[in-house]
Amino acid sequence: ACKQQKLSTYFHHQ
Amino acid sequence: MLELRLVQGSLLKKVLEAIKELVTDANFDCSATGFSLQAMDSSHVALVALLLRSEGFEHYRCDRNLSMGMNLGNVSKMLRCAGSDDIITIKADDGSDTVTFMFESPNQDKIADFEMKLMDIDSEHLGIPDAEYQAIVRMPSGEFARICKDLSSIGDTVIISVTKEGVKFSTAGDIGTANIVCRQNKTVDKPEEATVIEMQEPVSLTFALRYLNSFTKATPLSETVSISLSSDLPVVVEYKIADMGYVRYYLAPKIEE
Repeated sequence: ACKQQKLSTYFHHQ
Repeated sequence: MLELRLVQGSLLKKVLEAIKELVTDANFDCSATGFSLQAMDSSHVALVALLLRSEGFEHYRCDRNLSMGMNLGNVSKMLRCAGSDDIITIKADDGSDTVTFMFESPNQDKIADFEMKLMDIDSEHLGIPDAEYQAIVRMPSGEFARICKDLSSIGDTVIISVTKEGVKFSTAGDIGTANIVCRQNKTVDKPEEATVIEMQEPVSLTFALRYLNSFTKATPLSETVSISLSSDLPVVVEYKIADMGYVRYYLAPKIEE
């Protein structure tokens, strides 16, 4: 099944 | 001292209606360049970034960088009390823990002051790298809203695929499947009715429709929407705010595990 990714996978905290 | 005067107050009303469903509490950041916000939804799957540049305000005074924490539902309640033709001024004194929204009717015969307490919100700013996208689709915003709404009555995820044929939105659910293909169409008399597809290479990604539907609350802000896709990045759904800035939504994809 398709698993929803989190934004933190792509964008990092400044 | 902060004093931002927006003659087209309706823009601010529409901005709040566009973001209050996705985000509950957020910090509005004021600096010399403009009035901005960046916030994620509670599940950290979607993010909204707002920018209203200082040049778009009739009067923009921001003595020093200021971050104001607000509950967006409460801001929306106050802004709903402004007429759609009102001039809206946002005011805050240095060190004060309140913000005031002032509404002036066009002929200045009615002036309203709504004051709200600010909140302490620890905002976790994400660094969003500028990226090259494999495909960018520009289309009428009402068209995109209609597609998201229609597909969500059939399924809860949408596969957005861009090929040289055009952009395809597909979903499947218990009752069946749906596929909507929009072809590039520049031969329209009004540019805002055009569908323009810039494709570096074909791309196909899967997203949860409920987030896309909440993004389309920004439709009243712009006649057109741009959807930027890249196979290893969140989708960016952008509504430009005429001469002022934008509301941008980012949504992480669903990936085959």
